[in-house]
Amino acid sequence: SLEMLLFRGRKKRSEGDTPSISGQMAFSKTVLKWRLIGEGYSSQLSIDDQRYVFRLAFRMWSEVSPLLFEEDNTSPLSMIDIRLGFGTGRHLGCAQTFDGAGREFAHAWQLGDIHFDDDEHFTAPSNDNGISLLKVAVHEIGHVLGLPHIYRTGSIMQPSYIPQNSGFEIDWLDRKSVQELYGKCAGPFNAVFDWVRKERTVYGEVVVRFNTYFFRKNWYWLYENRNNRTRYGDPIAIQVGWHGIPSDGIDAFVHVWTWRIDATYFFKGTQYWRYDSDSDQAYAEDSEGNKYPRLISEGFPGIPSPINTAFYDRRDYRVYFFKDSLVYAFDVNKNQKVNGFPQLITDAFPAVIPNDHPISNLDAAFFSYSYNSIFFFKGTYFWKVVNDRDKQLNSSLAYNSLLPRQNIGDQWFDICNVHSSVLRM
Amino acid sequence: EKLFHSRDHSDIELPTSHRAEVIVDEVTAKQFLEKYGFTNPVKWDEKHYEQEESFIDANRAPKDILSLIQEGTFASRSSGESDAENPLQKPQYMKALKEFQKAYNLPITGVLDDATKAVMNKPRCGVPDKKADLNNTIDNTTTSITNETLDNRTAQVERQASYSAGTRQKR
Repeated sequence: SLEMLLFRGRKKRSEGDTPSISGQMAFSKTVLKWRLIGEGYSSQLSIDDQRYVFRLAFRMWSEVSPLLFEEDNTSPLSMIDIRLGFGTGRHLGCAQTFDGAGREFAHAWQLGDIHFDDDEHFTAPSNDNGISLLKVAVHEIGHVLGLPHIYRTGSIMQPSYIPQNSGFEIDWLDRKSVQELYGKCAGPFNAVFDWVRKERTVYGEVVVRFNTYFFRKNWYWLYENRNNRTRYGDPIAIQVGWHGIPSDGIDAFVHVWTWRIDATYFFKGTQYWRYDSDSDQAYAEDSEGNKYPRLISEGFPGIPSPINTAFYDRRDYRVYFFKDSLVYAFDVNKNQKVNGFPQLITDAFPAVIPNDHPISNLDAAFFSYSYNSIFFFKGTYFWKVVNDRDKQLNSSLAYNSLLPRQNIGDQWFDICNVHSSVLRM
Repeated sequence: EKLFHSRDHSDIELPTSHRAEVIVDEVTAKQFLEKYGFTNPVKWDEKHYEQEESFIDANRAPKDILSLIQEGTFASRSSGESDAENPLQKPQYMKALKEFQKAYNLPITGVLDDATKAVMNKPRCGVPDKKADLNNTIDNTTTSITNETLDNRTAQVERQASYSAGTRQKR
């Protein structure tokens, strides 16, 4: 089976759909099994510590690539893609003997095994002394995935060990290297939104902050716009970060923000929840006496449910609800559906380039404060709604028309799944 | 914590045989350059898997297998010359040493100076630095230039946004 794997890997690349760095090989499947071999436990750390560090190390590569890693301690060894073990001197039937304490601390074989020299003083991430087992593990997994040594300051693939005074992460260029071998992360989202909060500084000033969030099934990412990546350690379970709302399958997030109203809502199915941004949890009952969850038909009369998605347009004080190929507009000041709706999405938001349009069943729609624009998401693409700036540059563009689609992964980077078994790490 | 049985912990003192050989002279430096592919590329993966296949051949007597393993160690890659004189005087080793110094951002002196020895003695990964990796150095430089362009664009966008993004920097 190893021969087949190698053959397939090589064959696939020769077909050109897995480009590689200077001829490196790559796995041809996205879910890889790993195991810390029983005969190869370290004598320095508890087995739980060792397995925890390796789980975190594999997760870190999942967070920046389409690969998922699953620890498997039961299947036959031949089914295990990556085997890890500790040894000293002559070890685990390996052709390369370890040299004792100092210098060589580990090595890895492409598409296969990782060996750690147990004469080294490996330490768990919480310990600043010795050699960080996490850092070495991430490096060696990089080799197994097909990455060579890279002499770039800051790269995790540098051959020499660089002590780290604080947590390390896989940097931008290392991410691009592994994505050259395995492609970018891509996939539909349930909801995308900017969550706005008011905070008071130590001087009592009110500061308005926002963060961008991507929801998918029962996990989510905070996207750091400034750094073009998701927050280190994401995704995390929705249940962990958001309180009182459904733990998966959110249809839409809407923030109604006018001089009079400042309300945040989550929608799922036929119901919606109002979220208290100050105390970071859903209301059971809001100041107007509304109990939650509420039926959408109660809070937004005339709007059908379930919906695909919705967003609030600050320009006309309307919430736009999308369902199938139709869009409904709801006036938040009059608290009623706007006459003339529903309309076809293709009519209300026409395509700038004919046929380049999501047509129906949008995944998400949101107004981004970073880009000062509204975006529609469907599958792995997004369409930007023409805004004032676009019209200044090109007055022929119609109001609310959609610019040609682009890949989500080309604008919001490295929003990658991790295996469900490590979601709660 | 390592287990110890005698009160003075002497039994966990690592015997010298468990200490990695320190790179102190031209001979050990030459072996280092050979081992990590600076003299000629090391075929890393095929060698390992061949080993595993022959290792699996249960009919072989253990002694044969051991000899096989002996065969496979890379230290025997030396060209068979005697090492009595300074081996790094040879052109290919001088070139290899310069490549090593260049790869590790050391002054390219072609001489085994202290800085070079210090880097050679650092804890490191056992995977050889293949020739292709060195080419990689050049590639990444070009890539990083592209990245700066992107960063500029991002910085510009960020400046436009009048909001600040509060985020948790550490994992």
